[in-house]
Amino acid sequence: IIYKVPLVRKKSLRRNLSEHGLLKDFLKKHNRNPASKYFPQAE
Amino acid sequence: APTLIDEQPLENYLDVEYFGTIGIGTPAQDFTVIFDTGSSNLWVPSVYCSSLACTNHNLFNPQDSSTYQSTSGTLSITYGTGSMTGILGYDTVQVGGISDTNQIFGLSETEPGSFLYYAPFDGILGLAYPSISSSGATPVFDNIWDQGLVSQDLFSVYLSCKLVAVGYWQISVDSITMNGEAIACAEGCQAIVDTGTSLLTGPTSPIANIQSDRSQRELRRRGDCSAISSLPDIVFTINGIQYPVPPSAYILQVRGAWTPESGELWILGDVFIRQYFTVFDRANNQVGLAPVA
Repeated sequence: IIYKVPLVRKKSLRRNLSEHGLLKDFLKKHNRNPASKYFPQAE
Repeated sequence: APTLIDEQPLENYLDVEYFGTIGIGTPAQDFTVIFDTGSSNLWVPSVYCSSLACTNHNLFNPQDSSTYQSTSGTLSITYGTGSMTGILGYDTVQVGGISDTNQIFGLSETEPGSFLYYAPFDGILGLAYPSISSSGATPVFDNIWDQGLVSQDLFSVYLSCKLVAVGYWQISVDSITMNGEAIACAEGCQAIVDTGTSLLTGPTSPIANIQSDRSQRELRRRGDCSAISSLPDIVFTINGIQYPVPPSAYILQVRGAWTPESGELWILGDVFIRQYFTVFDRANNQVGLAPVA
């Protein structure tokens, strides 16, 4: 048996923020190392 | 912003566009989640959450579920891009037609930052290994496998890539080339296959290498995006097999500085995964990649 989880495509957070004029502010405040997800302790 | 958690970035999820729906509780309460191979916990917002982010998402209400069991456990997760604090409880999770009973999950009480308010997902369903799970909570796939609800200990199609570290879906990459020349990872490097990170990302200097490539410079100079297709593929060679990524997939500037402890590390996020049917084989601790038809 193969169980399938259908994925749906939604508007990304980037586009949502951009449409609300918040993207620039987001990018200004969020400039972290994407790898910190794997090294939270280092952070 | 909540006093407990300072505002945490959300870069990794910024461009994620594919989400699944799961049901939690009896009757099921639906949530849109990221299926994230880069983390191991399941958490959703709850009615106990007073953060701004929770005002725009589905909230789990334990009172409405006849199968909910509370615990004294608490949860605090830093995903590198954001943190969530909450309590732990057990309930039945419906996912892909599977009824995953006694699944431990986080009910958020605080969620960081105001930007999560705009996130297209309610919560996150982690698919990495239990060894990195916060508060020792059993990940969904482990709970499903432990109950014998699936016949194979994997959640996709298999090719062959040995894992170098069990914890994240971390693999070895032989080289990264453009026009047959190594532009990064010349001596081999590590990469994490992560459905919870939208972009293809790497250390600053190799990325600068790629960006300083003549044809890319020319494109930027002309600002002519229609010439993107004239750019060469970036080819990831993994286990001796070449996996090209076309320019249409990789053109998006990524900023950030690396602090990996073990040398050069890349994240093969959705940009890469969208090019290849990806297999996460827990039984053999391997990742498989197959070009999509």
